[in-house]
Amino acid sequence: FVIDEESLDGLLEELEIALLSSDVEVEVTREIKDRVRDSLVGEKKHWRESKEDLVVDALHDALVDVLEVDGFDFDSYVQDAEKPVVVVFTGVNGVGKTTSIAKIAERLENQGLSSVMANGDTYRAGANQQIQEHAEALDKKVIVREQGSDPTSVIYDAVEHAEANDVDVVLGDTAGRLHTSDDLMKQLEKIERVVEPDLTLFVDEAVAGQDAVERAREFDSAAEIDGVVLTKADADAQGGAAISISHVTGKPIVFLGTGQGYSDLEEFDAEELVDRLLE
Amino acid sequence: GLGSSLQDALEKLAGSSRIDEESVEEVVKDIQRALLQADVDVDLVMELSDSIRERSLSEEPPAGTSAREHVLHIVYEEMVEIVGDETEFPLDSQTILLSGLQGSGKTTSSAKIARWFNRKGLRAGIVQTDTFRPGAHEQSRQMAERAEVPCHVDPDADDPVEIAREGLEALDDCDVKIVDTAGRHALEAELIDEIEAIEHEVQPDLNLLVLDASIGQGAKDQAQAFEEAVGVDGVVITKLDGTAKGGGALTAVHQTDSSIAFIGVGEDVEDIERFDPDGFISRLLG
Ligand SMILES: Nc1nc2c(ncn2[C@@H]2O[C@H](COP(=O)(O)OP(=O)(O)OP(=O)(O)O)[C@@H](O)[C@H]2O)c(=O)[nH]1
Ligand SMILES: Nc1nc2c(ncn2[C@@H]2O[C@H](COP(=O)(O)OP(=O)(O)OP(=O)(O)O)[C@@H](O)[C@H]2O)c(=O)[nH]1
Ligand SMILES: [Mg+2]
Ligand SMILES: [Mg+2]
Repeated sequence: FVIDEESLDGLLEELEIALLSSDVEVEVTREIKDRVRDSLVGEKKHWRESKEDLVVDALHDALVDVLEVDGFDFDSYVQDAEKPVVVVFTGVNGVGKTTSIAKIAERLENQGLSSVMANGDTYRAGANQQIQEHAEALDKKVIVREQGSDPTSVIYDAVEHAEANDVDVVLGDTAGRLHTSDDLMKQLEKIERVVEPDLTLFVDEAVAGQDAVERAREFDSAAEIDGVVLTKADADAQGGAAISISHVTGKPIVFLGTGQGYSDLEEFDAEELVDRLLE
Repeated sequence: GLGSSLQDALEKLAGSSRIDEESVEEVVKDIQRALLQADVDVDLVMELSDSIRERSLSEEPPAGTSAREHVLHIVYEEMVEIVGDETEFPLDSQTILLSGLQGSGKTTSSAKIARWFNRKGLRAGIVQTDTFRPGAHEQSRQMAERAEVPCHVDPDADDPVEIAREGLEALDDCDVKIVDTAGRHALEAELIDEIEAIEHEVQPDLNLLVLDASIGQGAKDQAQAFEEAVGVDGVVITKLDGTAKGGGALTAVHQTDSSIAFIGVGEDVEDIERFDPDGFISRLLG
């Protein structure tokens, strides 16, 4: 028999609550709910499937669709691209940019690719020390300049260093910044304009709630991000932020940060996240 | 946020002195949406909307109050009930322990809070017990310098409990001692054990949970874990200079039966304020 709107609505409401409790943003949840309803209303229901199963399956597909938006494989991109590949990392304060850069440097090393880090965070207390200690632990080179220097020139220096020394990848760190700071967002635009990175990765944390959408939008318009690194997925975050960010930017999640160690970095798997979210 | 939609919803009640179920339901739906958009825990949102609905329908608006004003007043009352007043603590000698998730703003807040006490005429100092994060010592040193307060760090030590003990001794002539700790979350069992051990050594007068204003639905479980591990006397909400509404802090306060002690509104040591319930609630509701 055919599925009618009324019987769907009750189930969809429950699913809406489930998505919201998993940190999917309010508007995004509504759009997904509508998408699921449209895909199901008028559909013929197979005698074996329960209405609930049909809705959950449709929701599963809708969510995976949102997440698998034009995915790109970071590893193969870097392998094939002309060297040096310049990657700039940006995001709000404390999300895990610096730690993620260290993890990626390690990952590249394991794949036989050399990298140099650049500390474009010339502002925060202890920023130089932090990235220097990572570099030391990983036995990698890092370009730093004294506090107060122009971040653009630090990253630029690193690119020149990479070109002169045949280094494969430049990993450019930047200071955490809130999208509410005009000055800092302008500074980010300038870094992008002058450095012209091959990739700009937006770093955000899986524990973030509704605000993840707002900042993804703002950063995307300031810096045209190519992909997202979602950190702190190990903190039992449901991962709704991933859905919201991908939906709003249309950009893929490239990596998941799953802990504080150098090997705690995973390739993002949309199916896995959706299965977990819906269980 | 709720601002426009609550105003719209309440417009539907404008001019009416009677509050009917249907229009209250519309208002409640808008409130739910605003609270969820502000990151308030889903269960708490349901709890709040139930009381708002029930009170709106059963309570008589006071003479001369429109239905609209009546409902708005109920919403505010219910929110104030949850959030409470700013955390009370003496302007006197005490030890404060800061804990919270990775990157929430503890180290920055330790310097802000130390400076805040300084400006009240007390001598404050910081103990950095983070043995894990690269550059933590240098970060604390620099922040302490900006706040013009002493700071005890021990880059070569690897036992946070030991550092806490030595640090409290070293800062003996400080009235207020603020103990900073490494970030940790509910699922890191060893780290939860560690903060319990640190707390046991420090015996703080005030246990503050430092929360990022943008934390989502995970706030409830995280607050619960810290409540069980060390007990939460107050919450510090950081990064309120962004667009996050801080609903997670509301959840945390509700979960731990505590209150909000300070808010962080920027990266510099002066960017700290005491908590103002009305300001917080009107910002949260949009
Ligand atoms: N549990 C967990 N912690 C993480 C993860 N990624 C980073 N962290 C921690 O989060 C905290 C902040 O990390 P940083 O790398 O300093 O973050 P950031 O974005 O560079 O911060 P700012 O430069 O200050 O904006 C540190 O304590 C990290 O160890 C992760 O995937 N899981
Ligand atoms: N805009 C803004 N940034 C803040 C605020 N509080 C802290 N930050 C920034 O947030 C980032 C993280 O702050 P930290 O003090 O290192 O956080 P933490 O909790 O000590 O981090 P871990 O020790 O790694 O767990 C830094 O970039 C700070 O400058 C605030 O109120 N507003
Ligand atoms: Mg950093
Ligand atoms: Mg810290």
